[in-house]
Amino acid sequence: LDDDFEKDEL
Amino acid sequence: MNIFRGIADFSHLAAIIILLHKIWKSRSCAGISGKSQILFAIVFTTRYLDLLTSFISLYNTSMKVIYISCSYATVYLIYMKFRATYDGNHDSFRVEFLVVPVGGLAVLINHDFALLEILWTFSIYLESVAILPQLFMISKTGEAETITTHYLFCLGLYRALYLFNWIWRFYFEGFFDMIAIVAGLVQTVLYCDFFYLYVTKVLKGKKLSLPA
Repeated sequence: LDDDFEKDEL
Repeated sequence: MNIFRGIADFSHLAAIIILLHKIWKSRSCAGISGKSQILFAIVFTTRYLDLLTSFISLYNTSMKVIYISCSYATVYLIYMKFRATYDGNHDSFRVEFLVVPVGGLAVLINHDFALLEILWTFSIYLESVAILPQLFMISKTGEAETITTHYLFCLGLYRALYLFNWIWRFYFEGFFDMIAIVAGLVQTVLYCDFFYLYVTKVLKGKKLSLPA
């Protein structure tokens, strides 16, 4: 899995 | 978080709870598309895989866990517990016509060719059309229970409010995500016809029924 993956929305 | 995003998330939560509650109280899933609910379960599963890789906030994690759990609970009620009441004959939308093209599109158009990103993109595209089996079912039977229309209204409102959230975020944070915005627009447009019927009929106390 990717490390830099970040999404704050749902 | 801005006000639109906040209300949107709770509207989404309300929709999910309304549906679960309706099925549980009436001991029946008549009029509900199991296919749409399976698609939503797939949407949440593929989108929230980041629960395993990153922590954003307690709010973010809690909502994701609640959405996923409720979604699986709904599918369980429809296909296991209250299976006898499931109206499979009217739930005849061919979901492969949604899932296959959406999968292809997610591989072709994404922010980054990485597993998690492609699955996230797939979930965004799939969510935009996941309600189609439900709308198809209503158009086929020509009617919907009032509680089902409240569910659909909350679900549509959630995505419409996300559009305002994105406008807000673009102006005040310089943030925008083209994939989410385009898919969100498509999703909201699919609800427009329903919104019209909801306002002109359901809010005036009438049952939602379509002309034969």
